[in-house]
Amino acid sequence: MNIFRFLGDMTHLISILILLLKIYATKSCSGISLKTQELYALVFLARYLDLFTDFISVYNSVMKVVFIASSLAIVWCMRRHRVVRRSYDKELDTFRHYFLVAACLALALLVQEKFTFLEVLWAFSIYLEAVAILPQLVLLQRSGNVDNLTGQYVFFLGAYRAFYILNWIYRYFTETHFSRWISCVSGLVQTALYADFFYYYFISWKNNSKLQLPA
Amino acid sequence: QVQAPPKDEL
Repeated sequence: MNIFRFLGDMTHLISILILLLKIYATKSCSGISLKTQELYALVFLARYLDLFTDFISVYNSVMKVVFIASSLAIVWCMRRHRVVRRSYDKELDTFRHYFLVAACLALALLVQEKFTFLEVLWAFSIYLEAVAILPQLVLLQRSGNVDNLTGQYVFFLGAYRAFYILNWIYRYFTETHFSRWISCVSGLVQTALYADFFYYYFISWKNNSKLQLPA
Repeated sequence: QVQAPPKDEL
């Protein structure tokens, strides 16, 4: 495992911790898209079924369990927690995420490494992860003002993707048989979706002002 | 048929 991959995993972990911190400390999930969180839970459940079939390392297995558990916990809090669920911006979070699920499933049935149950689910999870942030970005755009922790959450999620791209470039040059083009193409799409957000994030950081997205 | 590399990323 190279440094970029490790930094990618760590920024991913930090983003989840920031989200949990926000929900725990403020007892609020305003500005957070439940649809995006549900998609992530689905992504992790579909991809990490290989916990039962393939063992790579203790690190990998622990991270997989952490990602599944934390994403389910977040969804549970937003839907069921007596206090937290009241702050959910339901009327702003109207992205029709079922279409994303259907489109990604169709694509996974057409394009995958091998037509087996686990491989289709794996490709599905990769495609879905690439677009899972869309409901969140739409929600932020609609609400205009982005609170500090929510902004940091999305920033770290984007940083995770950027580090993964560096990781693939590194692997491409250092490993002889590294070819995982489904991940790489999807990863590039996913990172590109953050470009706009990053632009406004850096502007607000440079001007030391509150993060605001144009309507 | 080339064996696909293991899925070692998260």
